[in-house]
Amino acid sequence: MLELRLIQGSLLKKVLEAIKDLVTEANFDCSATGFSLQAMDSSHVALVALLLRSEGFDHYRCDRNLSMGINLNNMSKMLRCAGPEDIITIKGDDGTDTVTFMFESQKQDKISDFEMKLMDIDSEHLGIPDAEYQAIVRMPSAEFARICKDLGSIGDTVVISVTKEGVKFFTRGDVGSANIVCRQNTSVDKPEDSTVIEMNEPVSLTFALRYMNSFTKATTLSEVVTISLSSELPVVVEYKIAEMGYIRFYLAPKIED
Amino acid sequence: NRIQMSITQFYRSS
Repeated sequence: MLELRLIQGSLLKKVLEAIKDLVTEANFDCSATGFSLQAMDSSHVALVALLLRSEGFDHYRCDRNLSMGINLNNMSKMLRCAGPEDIITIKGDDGTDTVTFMFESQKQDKISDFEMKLMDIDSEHLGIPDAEYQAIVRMPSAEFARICKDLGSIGDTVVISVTKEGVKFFTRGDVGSANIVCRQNTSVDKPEDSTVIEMNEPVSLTFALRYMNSFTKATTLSEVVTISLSSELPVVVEYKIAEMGYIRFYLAPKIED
Repeated sequence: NRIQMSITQFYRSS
């Protein structure tokens, strides 16, 4: 028996919009810890890890660990039928091949049940060890999205370099090149507008912009994005989900042949 | 020329 009630149902709608283009099918895992997902894109270049902690739900019942294979496009279609203010409850049962999404309006005067078919998904779960990153950049998520979009119109790859001077985003394409430097900036009243750079060592890595631009679909979930970089490791682009958990995107670098 | 690494080259099945 599974019953997860989320007052701020819009969070789940935003999560689906953020990942459905990167990953088409995935297993959602439900345990005492929370509702989670780990999945790679079809080319195994990027990985998304989602956690919505049980404490963040208004009601959380999960009698035993359950894995639900879901087509994310279909789930997104169903969640789009929920109003922006609706409360969403996810209901499931052991041994059934469906999951139900219940949408309640704030005034409780409209209740909708959407039943969706589950599928068997043979997915590989990867162990991601904790790593010490050479540099961690925290910046406004909208600013990062803007940079990725702008650079994506010029080139296919971005070189992200962190030095004492700041974080530099560079691309080159047929029409020319672009270089954007963001300096550390903490002298603002709103901490979410700051750019903070923690650097142990300078680092420079190259990534495909197509994936970076896909990650920025999570911008609506958090005002701040954290970018963790180490040479020889995938970059981690993390959006915290208020009070509940996170979406982390891992992207393998492009390396010199 | 740069080659695209894959996630599975860094993280192993758990």
